[in-house]
Amino acid sequence: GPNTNKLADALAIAQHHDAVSGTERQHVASDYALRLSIGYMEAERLVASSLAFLAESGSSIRQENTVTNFQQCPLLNISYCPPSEAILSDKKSLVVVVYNPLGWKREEVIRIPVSSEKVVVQDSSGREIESQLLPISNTTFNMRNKYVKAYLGKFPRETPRYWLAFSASIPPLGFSTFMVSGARQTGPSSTISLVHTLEEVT
Amino acid sequence: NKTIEVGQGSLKLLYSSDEGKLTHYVNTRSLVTTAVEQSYGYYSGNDGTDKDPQASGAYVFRPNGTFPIKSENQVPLTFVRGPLLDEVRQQINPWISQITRIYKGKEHAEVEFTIGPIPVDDGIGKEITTQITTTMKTNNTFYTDSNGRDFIKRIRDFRTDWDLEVNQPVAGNYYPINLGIYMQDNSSELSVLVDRSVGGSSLVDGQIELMLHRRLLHDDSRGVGEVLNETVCFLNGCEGLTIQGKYFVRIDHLGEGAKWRRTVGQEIYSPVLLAFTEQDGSNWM
Repeated sequence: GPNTNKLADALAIAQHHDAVSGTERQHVASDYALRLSIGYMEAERLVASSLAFLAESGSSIRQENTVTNFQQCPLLNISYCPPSEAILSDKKSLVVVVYNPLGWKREEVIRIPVSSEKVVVQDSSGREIESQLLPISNTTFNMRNKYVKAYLGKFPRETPRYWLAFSASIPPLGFSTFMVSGARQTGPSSTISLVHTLEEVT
Repeated sequence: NKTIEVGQGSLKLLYSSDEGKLTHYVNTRSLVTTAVEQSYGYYSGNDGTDKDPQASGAYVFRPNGTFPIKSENQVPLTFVRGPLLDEVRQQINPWISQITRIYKGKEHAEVEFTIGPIPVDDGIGKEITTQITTTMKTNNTFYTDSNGRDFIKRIRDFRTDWDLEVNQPVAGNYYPINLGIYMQDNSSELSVLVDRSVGGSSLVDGQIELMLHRRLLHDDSRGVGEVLNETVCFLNGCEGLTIQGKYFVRIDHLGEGAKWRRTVGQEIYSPVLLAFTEQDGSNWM
């Protein structure tokens, strides 16, 4: 099964003094990046299978041979996250698992890119929680498209319009689960941010 | 009328509507109010010619000039407000932008900077810095972490165990910042935490400086044998690297910042992990 051996190897190699100080040659930096990426992808599979085990062990509708497929978004920093960008409906929900690796309870604001302006966020008990939509700026959007095009060889399929932000309370060394779905036209949905632009600055 | 207030919890940042600049940091719970400004600048890299043969490179920081980066206001300042967080979006120039975020339940400001590609078509390598400037009287003293461990006292142009002859007034006072840097006067302390290793200093009383990105055009001849000029290639060619990172700023009463530096420092180092999957509406996991 998946493990963290390649990540351990990549981290071990990156302890070289040139790696720590950033004084390695460019082709060596590229090799560190490649090894870390390979290690990350392997560790991602391990995390996905662990989360699937945790999620399904508490489910009352668990079926034999069902394996929940968890994905991560390593390019979230440039607002690229295919699972959250997919158009959401009130029939199909996006499940967001937030894991806290620290030994104390944390209050965090989670931000993910979404394509719709009618979304609702619920916690694991089905209670709606407060959320906010922030328009993705042109600068962020242009950078995302440039890098993702280079990464995929084509422009990404979806075009997210907003960052969806919601508050998450996560227990020590544990996880919280949230459901994001498309809101019904008449139902509650996220608050769209007010945007004010200072047109004239001296 | 002349001031724009950002933040809906205890922390508020005030911006002047005339100049579009940060002017004050206010915490209504702890009653801290400080005049504060933020700016960008760069050091030009020494080219290793003329009288000084040592070039700036990956190992050697040897600036031969300090230049402020003026905001060109190509895209105006934008304020985004909502129930969970407020944002201030600034395009400083064509290759520097930043978003300042204030979360309702947090008492620090988060600054996300995006820098690059650093232009070098003028033949000058550049090391890009940001400055946070207050009126604090810090008496040549500041504190930087030691590889994420204890904060160590630094005194400008001074070493505790030898007589320092200052030949490089900037580089000689720069320190590695892996966790953070802070400074204090007799009533308050300003702390900055980082999400990545950077260089930093306090070259002027009341001011903290971080070096966020650099692109140089000469090898320093100290072993790398290569210029620090990283590029990223797209389908239609290569360009200088663009970087994105965050730093976090908080001002406390004197002696009250240590807990924040330790807990939030750990949270920056160990962020939460997000994983996604889908489910049918009626099929609750």
